[in-house]
Amino acid sequence: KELQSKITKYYYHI
Amino acid sequence: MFEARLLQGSLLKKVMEALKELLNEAAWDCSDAGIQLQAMDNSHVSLVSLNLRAEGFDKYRCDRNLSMGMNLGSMSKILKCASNEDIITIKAQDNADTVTFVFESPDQDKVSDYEMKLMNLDQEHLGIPETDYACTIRLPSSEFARICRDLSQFGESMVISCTKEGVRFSATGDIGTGNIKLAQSAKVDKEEEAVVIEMQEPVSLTFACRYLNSFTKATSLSKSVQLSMSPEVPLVVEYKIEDIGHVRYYLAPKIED
Repeated sequence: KELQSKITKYYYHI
Repeated sequence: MFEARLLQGSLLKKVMEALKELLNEAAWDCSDAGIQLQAMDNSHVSLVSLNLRAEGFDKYRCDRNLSMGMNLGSMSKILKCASNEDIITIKAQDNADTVTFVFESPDQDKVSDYEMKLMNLDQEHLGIPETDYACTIRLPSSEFARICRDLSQFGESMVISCTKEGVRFSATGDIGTGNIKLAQSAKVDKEEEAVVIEMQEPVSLTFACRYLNSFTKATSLSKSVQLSMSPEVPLVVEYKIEDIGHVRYYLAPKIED
C-alpha cells in the first residue's frame, strides 16, 4: 500500500 | 512601522487564493528585503513558500523585522472587500497586535480600511537545501491545472515521468487509466505557451492529486509554471508573480510502504 510521505522527512526544522 | 503599498492590489487577492486552501494561518515575515511566508499544510505533507520583494511595491517601509501571524480565512474575507483595480496598502505599527489593510480606488474617490487582529503563532521553519534538480519542466499554468483536474478523476495519485522525449502524467483507479503526454515545444510564438524540458536524468515520481490541485489555485498568478524533480526528493511547483516574487509549493513524493 502506498503511503503519503511528509515534507519533514526531507527538510529539517531550523 | 511597517507599510507596503501595492499598486496592483489584485496580485494580493490572487496570492490569497493561492494560499488559503492549504493554510489556515501563517506568519508573514517582513524585513527590509520584502515579505516572506513559509508554512506547512496541516498534514505536513506539503510546504508553501511565498516571497514578495520590497522593490515590487510602490512604497515599502519596514523599520524593524516583524512577523505577523494571520488567520488566512479572515485575511481572505478582508481582501474580498477590495476591488481588482484597488491599490492595497498593508500597515502595522512595531509590536502591534493588529494589521490594517487600506484599499484605494484608482481615482482615490473611495478609501476603505480594515483592521485585523494578529495571532501568536508557533512558527516552524524548514531549511530547504540548494538542489540541482534532475528535471525541470516549464509548461503553461492553465495546462497544468487542466491535467491535474482531469487525472484526479482516475485516482488519488498521479505519476509524473520526465524523459528527454517529454513529460507524462498518469493516474490509475477503479474506472481505468489516464495518460497525458506533453512533448517539448518545437517552436512557439509566445514564451509562456511553451513546454520546455531540461533534463539531466529521467525521473518518475508519484504524488497525491489532492495537493497538486490545491497548488493550481495559483494559476491566475502566472501564465507558466515550473516543475522541478529529482529522485526521492520533494517536487517543487513554482509560479512567478510578475516582477515582485514567487510562490513555491514543495510536495513530498508518495512512498511504497
